[in-house]
Amino acid sequence: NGDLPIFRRKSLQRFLVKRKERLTLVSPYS
Amino acid sequence: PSTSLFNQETLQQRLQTLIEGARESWTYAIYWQSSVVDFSGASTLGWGDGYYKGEEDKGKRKTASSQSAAEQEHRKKVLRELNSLISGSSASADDAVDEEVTDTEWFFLVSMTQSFVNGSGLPGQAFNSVPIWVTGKERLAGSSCERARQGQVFGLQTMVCIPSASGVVELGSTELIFQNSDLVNKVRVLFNFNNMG
Repeated sequence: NGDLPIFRRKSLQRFLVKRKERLTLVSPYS
Repeated sequence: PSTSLFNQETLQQRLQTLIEGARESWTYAIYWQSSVVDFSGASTLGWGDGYYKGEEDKGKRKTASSQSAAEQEHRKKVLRELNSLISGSSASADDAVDEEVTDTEWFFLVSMTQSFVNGSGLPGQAFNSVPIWVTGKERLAGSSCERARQGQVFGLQTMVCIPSASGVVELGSTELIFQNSDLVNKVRVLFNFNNMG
């Protein structure tokens, strides 16, 4: 939608990828 | 060559080097890029790039947020939409986007939409001036800058803005971090684009 150009696409992409990595690293038992 | 070095890739590396190499645990680093907006020479600081590391203690992830269920749903919805726009895949195919969006993650994301006129806001005040270092929830909450007050609401205890050649480096942390010259010097070395090479 029209909100996307406000975000820097590459920054956002990096944030989402790293977020996924961080969440994967958090143990489900903790 | 100096302009080719000034791109988002090297910005990302510099921000990452700054945070990962620091003794203190910074939650994020943002580079606010200066650009001239009109004939009078007035400049504005806008999003250049950012590196989000997150809280040191992963256990804080679940407990840090204090917002309502409706607010959390809103954050997840926005993240889902952004994720599908970026990846092109269905949001439901990615479990990570349905995880709780923490206060500092949200603060970082919202920062991407912000800009500051030279002289206003925490980054705007630091630009062409001296570093600004605010430690403690009370000091952040009592700041005249909306961004500092906003940072405190989203769980930050320390915010720092350090001017560089063509912008401002902002760091934030959920920990109490007191002023030290090491960080300021590192920023001056890493972000002094005029002296590249």
